[in-house]
Amino acid sequence: SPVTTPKDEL
Amino acid sequence: MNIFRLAGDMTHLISVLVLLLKIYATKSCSGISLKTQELYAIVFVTRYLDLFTDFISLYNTVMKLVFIGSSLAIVWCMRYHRVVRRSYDRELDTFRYWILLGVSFILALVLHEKFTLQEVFWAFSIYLEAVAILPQLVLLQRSGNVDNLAGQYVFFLGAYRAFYILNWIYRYLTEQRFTRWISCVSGLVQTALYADFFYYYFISWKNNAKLQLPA
Repeated sequence: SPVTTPKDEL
Repeated sequence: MNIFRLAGDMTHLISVLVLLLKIYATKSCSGISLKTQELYAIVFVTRYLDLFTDFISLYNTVMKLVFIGSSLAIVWCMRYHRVVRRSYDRELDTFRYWILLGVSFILALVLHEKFTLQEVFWAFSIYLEAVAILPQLVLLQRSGNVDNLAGQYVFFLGAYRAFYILNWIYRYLTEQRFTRWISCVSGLVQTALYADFFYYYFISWKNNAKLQLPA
């Protein structure tokens, strides 16, 4: 599964 | 963190503070769409589900609490504050926003990064944010001249996502493997929706006239 980008943005 | 994202977050914060100021100082919410405010409250609650599970930074946590708190406070004020609620343009704010909720949720079920509750709700909040301003733009259109605080609110709200687009371009150029297609495409749609408003806002600012939106 595609890596999920870390949700570091608001 | 880069300057574009910081500028975007600050502009977003300003838009919320402008709105809180308008409501608190004038004890009026005329020209403000309650439906857009409710959609934004849903956007923040569904986007920040990771508030208590993933700690990114103090800044990130504080800003999430501010956005969730302020959006819920604005909705509470417009619905229940005995003075403010009287100035709500109930008969003008009639956008059928269930459509926006339904379409965004279905899209999130189809297009997401990973099929987990948190990721589906995150994608839902990104799609919903792109269209959450529609009831407000329709209300501005219907109420003709906007009082300048309502116009400024929409202006800052549109500007924040434009800064975020610069942030995504910057991150794409400087960070390997930076992919955020859901946010980017949705952010472009969101900013495009503001484009015509920006045009009329600029014209009114240039002519120093009150904002006239085409009926």
